[in-house]
Amino acid sequence: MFEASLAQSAILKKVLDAIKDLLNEANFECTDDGIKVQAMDNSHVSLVSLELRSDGFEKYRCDRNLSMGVNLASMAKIMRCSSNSDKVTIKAQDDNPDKVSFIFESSNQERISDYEMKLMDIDADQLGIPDTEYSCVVKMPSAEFARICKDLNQFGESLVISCSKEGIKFSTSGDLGSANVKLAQTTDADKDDAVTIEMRSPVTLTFACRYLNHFTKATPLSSQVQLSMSDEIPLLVEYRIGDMGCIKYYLAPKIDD
Amino acid sequence: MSQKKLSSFFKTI
Repeated sequence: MFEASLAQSAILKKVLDAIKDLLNEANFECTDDGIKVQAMDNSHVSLVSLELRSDGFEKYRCDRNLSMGVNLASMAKIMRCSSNSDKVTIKAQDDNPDKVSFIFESSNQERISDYEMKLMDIDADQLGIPDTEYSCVVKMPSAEFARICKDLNQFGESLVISCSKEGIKFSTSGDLGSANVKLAQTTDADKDDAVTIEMRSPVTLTFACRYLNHFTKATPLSSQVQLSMSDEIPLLVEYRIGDMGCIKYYLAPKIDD
Repeated sequence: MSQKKLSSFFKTI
């Protein structure tokens, strides 16, 4: 038996919006600790790692570890049938379920709807991600990061990110011309609009802009985003999901041949 | 420049 309830479906909708364009399908691994998803996009260039801890749910019960293979477009269709303020319960009866139910309850309890979704067998590679001490860790407003990725995507396919003590610079160029956005570190680190940089050594890396734009679909989840970078290893882009977990995106860099 | 795959950095488990 698996059952997990959230007071408001809005969080789950935002989580799904943050991954459904990058991934077609994914295994939801459910344990007593919570729900985890790790999946690569089709081209194996980026990876999504999602964690929702059990203590962040209003109610959570997982008698035995189970893996639910989910078609994310199907789940997104079902989630769109809920109102943001609905309570949502995810329920699977068996230890090895072939279907999962979503129950939406309106705040006044006057409307209850349930949707059953077929699960699928997904045979996917799992990657071991080593703990890394990154050369630069930048925290910045998530809306600013989204704006930069969107604006610069018009100029070129590749985005160069350079980070130093002075700040972080995003650059691109293409047929139209070139573009640079520099952000300086702010003095007040506690505010939502703060830009903070922890640096061991300066870093310059090149990434496909298209994937960064996909990652910014997580912007509604968190006012801040954290970028962790070291030379010649994948970028880590991390959004917190309130106090209940986080969504991490890894993106392999482009490297000179 | 060439786009690397994640398997160049993270090992399959």
